[in-house]
Amino acid sequence: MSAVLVVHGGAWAIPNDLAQASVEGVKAAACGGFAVLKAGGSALDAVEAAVMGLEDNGVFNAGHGAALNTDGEVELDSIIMDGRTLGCGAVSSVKNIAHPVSLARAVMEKTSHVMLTDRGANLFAESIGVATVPTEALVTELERTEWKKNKTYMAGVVEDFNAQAHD
Amino acid sequence: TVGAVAVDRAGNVACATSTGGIRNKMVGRVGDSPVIGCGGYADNLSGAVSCTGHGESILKVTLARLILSHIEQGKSVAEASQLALQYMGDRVKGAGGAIVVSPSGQWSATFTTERMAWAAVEDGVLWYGLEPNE
Repeated sequence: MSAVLVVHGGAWAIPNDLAQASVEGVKAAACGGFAVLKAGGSALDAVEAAVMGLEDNGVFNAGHGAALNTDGEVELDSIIMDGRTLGCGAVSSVKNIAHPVSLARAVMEKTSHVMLTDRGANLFAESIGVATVPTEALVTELERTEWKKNKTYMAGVVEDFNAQAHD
Repeated sequence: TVGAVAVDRAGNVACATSTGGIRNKMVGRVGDSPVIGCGGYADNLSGAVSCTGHGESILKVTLARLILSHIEQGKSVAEASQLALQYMGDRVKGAGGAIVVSPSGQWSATFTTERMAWAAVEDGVLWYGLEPNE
């Protein structure tokens, strides 16, 4: 049985100045995740490793490249699921967490729940010793610039997603 | 949003998705990513999916589960993804993308937005793309 790993870096109107870095980023994450499979690791370990790699890359809208909400905060969402057991863990609107996918896995493995949200997700992170990081560590200069521009010139949430916005 | 799907040598599948949401969103607005059956789903009996795109549209059609239901009815992973994304476009005018892997190692990266960065490794060979139909 051959092992396979596939990753994505988001589907939107990726601008040309991010195109190369996006492709390089997904290639690196795919190779990182596949290395886990090659070493005999599980599919669950491999997807966590691959997504952690993408969360560490400020090019992508997750982890260290997160978008800012209307209050200038970072609210992060993540899910992980094990096809063998249908085990699933998710966090939503969690703040100041570098690897939400690992926190989602902890929800799956350390609680009987599927999702923890907002303050509850942060309290759970604290209870299992997951370190927090300052919001600044999760936001790139580019994102802050774009957010300010967005705030100044476009009221509300940009909805013409298919052309301009990203998810 | 970022995501990954995998099948290991034992035939087990898994998925993961992570996102920072959309810029300037309402405080507390949550899209599809952390919602089971929407932003991701994995079942050894059919496959694993990670989705990305317009969150509210993906939620309305439960895109990850919809793709797997097409696979359960015998479609290939590529056909299943295309059918489900087409349905989302027709029904709620939403665009997005999905990566899929089956327990037998079939895989696809499909999207209806202008671009989606993706990469896959199978038998040590690296595939990747950004443009439609690449």
